[in-house]
Amino acid sequence: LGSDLTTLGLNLNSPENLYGTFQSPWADGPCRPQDIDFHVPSEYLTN
Amino acid sequence: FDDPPGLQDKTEYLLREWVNMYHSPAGGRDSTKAFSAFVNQMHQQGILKTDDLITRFFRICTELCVKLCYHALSEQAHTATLTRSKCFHTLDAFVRLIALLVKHSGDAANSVTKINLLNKVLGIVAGVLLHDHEKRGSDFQQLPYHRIFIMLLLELNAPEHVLETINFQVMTAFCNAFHVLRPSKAPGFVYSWLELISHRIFIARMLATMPQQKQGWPMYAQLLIDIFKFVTPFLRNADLSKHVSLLYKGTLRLLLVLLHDFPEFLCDYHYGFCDVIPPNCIQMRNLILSAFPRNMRLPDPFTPNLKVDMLSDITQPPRILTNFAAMIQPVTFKKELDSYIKTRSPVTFLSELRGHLQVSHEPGQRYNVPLMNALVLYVGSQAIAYIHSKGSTPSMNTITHSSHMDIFQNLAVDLDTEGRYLFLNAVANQLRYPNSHTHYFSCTLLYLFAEANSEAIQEQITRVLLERLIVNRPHPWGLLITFIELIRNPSFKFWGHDFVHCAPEIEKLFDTVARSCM
Amino acid sequence: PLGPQPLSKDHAYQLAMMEAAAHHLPHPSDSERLRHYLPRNPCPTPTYHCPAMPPHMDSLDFYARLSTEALFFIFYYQEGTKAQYLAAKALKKQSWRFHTKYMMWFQRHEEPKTITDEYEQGTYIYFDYEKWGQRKKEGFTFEYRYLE
Repeated sequence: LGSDLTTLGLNLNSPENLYGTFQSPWADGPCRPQDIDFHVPSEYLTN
Repeated sequence: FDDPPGLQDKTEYLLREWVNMYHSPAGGRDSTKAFSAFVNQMHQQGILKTDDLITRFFRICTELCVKLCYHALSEQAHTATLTRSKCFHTLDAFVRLIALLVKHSGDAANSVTKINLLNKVLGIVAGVLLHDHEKRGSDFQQLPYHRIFIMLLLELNAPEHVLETINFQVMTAFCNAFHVLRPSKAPGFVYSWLELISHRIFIARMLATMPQQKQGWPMYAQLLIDIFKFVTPFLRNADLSKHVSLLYKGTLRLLLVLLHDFPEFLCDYHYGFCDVIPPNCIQMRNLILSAFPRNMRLPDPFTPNLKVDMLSDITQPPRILTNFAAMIQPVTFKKELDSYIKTRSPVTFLSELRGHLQVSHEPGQRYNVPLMNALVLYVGSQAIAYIHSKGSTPSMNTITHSSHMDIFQNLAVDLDTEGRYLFLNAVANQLRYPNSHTHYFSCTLLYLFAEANSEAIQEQITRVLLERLIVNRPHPWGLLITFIELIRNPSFKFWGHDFVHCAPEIEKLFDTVARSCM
Repeated sequence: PLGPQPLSKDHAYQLAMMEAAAHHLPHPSDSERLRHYLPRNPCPTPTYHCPAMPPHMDSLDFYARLSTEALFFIFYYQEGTKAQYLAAKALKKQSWRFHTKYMMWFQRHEEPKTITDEYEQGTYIYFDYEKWGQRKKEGFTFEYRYLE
């Protein structure tokens, strides 16, 4: 009977696209902001 | 083979040098200072002298990185975090070197040298992976290769002008490399492979941000077909092993993202996908068939007295980007088919039809499924065109008494249970969102039910629809309206059949569906 | 009516290779740059141990409600990520400004004494990463040309 696809950790009713925070086919939830590489101004790379 | 003497040591020395320069603060944020110094060293060492030497240099570097990773992974004392940082310390530096060489090879305007170098390196990494995969068998580890591919993907997708101008060729190079490493060729790499093609940057580039947006779609479709082909033999047996169900669930997650974000992509390539998805993989196939264009509003299938043929979209042909006509082989068979459609001759065509479709006597593998699917869609498309040429539209009246319907009725009657199941599936695979194919094939299925000369055919039509309806959501719109019409329209005398009452839970199920329709 | 299909030799090999690979699945952090300060824990953590993600965790107004210290923590220790980008935007909403020349965040503390179109002289507070707190900077000249 297949499975309940709403329990795979994807917010299928989200008005935004999902792919931008899609973490992995094996992950039960989306990426967190600190997981997403972001091209910030080089000055922000303070370390 | 035949590496020049000393090249191995020279390469090892250079790689170590580079890793230190990459990690030293003096190397600069994006290693440009370190890079210009290092390129001089490569020149002095003669590495850049010939294409062959550059190739050997990259191969030896890749092998050194891989060896280092296997060594780190074998040290039990290390925690997973420590192992990874040891591996990535070298791998990320090596990737940065590749990215800088790609970006700075040839002059800025000359993208050919850049792309040639990228293809070369991706090919070398793929080659080392396949060799390692074969040599180590179940001890194969995907970690180093996964890291090289993903970090190179991130590096070459940074928002820099020189990269933006060559992004299509860069993504094409990655698609080619991932196709070379498709799961049926490197099954030990399959989990990384699916992770790579699911990565948000990869999806964004292939499906959303390509200049001519749909340029990436055919390549991405091919990669999805690669994973479907791989899982097919393992999904045929309903009880999946833990690892297969992990891969299947991961594939479902990716498809859900595509259904949510790029439904038009699934609409355009549904045919190619359903051609390779095993017929018993019902929910995954429903997921693909449920996609509909975002700008389309689907009327509630349970609307009483819904007039499907009055919907504006119902006469529009869907985009199908697979050349299914070309899949009807051999050519002689295609010629006979076209001749029969046009002139109903040769008269022997129908009686020989099954022979063309049957490929073995092995139960469960008797028929050529892709040929069956292509035949059904081709004949249906021809029928729609013929009906339109007569100035009318598909309906229960206009689809009958035609060479096209002769072929479908012959298939319904002449095939055995297995063959008819595949035939009915090929028809049901066209029941999607409101379009001319959905309408035509919905009428065809209902007509075959009404005109069936045996209750077995009617039962099988019901089974094919029912097995698609009782699985968890999503359900294609065309499937729902067909089933509702079947149980609601008294002319099909649906409720009078014994098989409707064959078991209490079946009868209860039909009742439930019927009640939600009324 | 298709029924199960016995695996061919080739498919059996593929299954064995896939099952071996399943014992070392890629971890999501394998697809991200190394995070020197807050490396992801690659050990498989049961979901009930994972802190539930508050809704809209990746929205600006979620960050705007965080304390200044929290924002500077995110800005400093999660560099190069979307979290740092959101923290920077939230700091700007709290009227902090990033001075590229000094690579520091400043907030005007009181009305500046002199203002020209090049700079303004005044008392500013800045965030001191070493002492992890806000500190005053008397008589500081804020050069607009370096303002990010």
